[in-house]
Amino acid sequence: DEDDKAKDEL
Amino acid sequence: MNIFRLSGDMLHLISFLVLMYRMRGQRSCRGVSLKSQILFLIVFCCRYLDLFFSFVSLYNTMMKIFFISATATIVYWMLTKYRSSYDMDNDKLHGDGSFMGHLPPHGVLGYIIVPCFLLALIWNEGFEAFEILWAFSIYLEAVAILPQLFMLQKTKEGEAFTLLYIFCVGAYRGLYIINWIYRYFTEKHYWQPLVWVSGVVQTLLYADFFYYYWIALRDGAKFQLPG
Repeated sequence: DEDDKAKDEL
Repeated sequence: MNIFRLSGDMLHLISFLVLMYRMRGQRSCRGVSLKSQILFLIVFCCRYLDLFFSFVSLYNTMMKIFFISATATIVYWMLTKYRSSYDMDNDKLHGDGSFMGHLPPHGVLGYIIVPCFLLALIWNEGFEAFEILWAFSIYLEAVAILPQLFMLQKTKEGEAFTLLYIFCVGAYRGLYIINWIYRYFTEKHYWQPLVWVSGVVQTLLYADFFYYYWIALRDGAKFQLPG
């Protein structure tokens, strides 16, 4: 979902 | 994943290698701020708690594990085999001293860690433990380099590898901003103001350093901060 997407960076 | 993000990550990865190579090669950690390294260790430990419950990609997982272990190794070296070369006097913040030589340093705790944590309680992406620690890690990363920059400010000049290390970390942040702009225009639901604001603040902290580093490289002169 979008929340996970926001945390796909390091 | 785009070329800006990938280049940024690679520079970040190289920054750890530069620092470790330098410490091992010179058998010394002179000029390196233990405070900054401990702050980075806290940053990675808080942010990558999601290693236990969310999987994005093998790439992300490997990088997270590398960032944590490399920083832990650097901190460990500074506390053990290279301890005698640690320049504690130049790694003091205003407000340190009450705990002379003991960790955690008073100044870092009061001026950096606590404010970041309070901000994380106010501005986060969800009021739950992981989200607060995640926001805390974002804010803390933004200012974690400060003790290192203060140290450079006090000594006025830095050793080549230490400068290269700071350059790599700063350039990695700069590339992340370009990555965000790129993502904003190419992805539909890409929106993360908390990270953007902190990231821009973080990158601005390097502006001064970049300026003098560039001057030194251009003139083939020694890196020297003014007055």
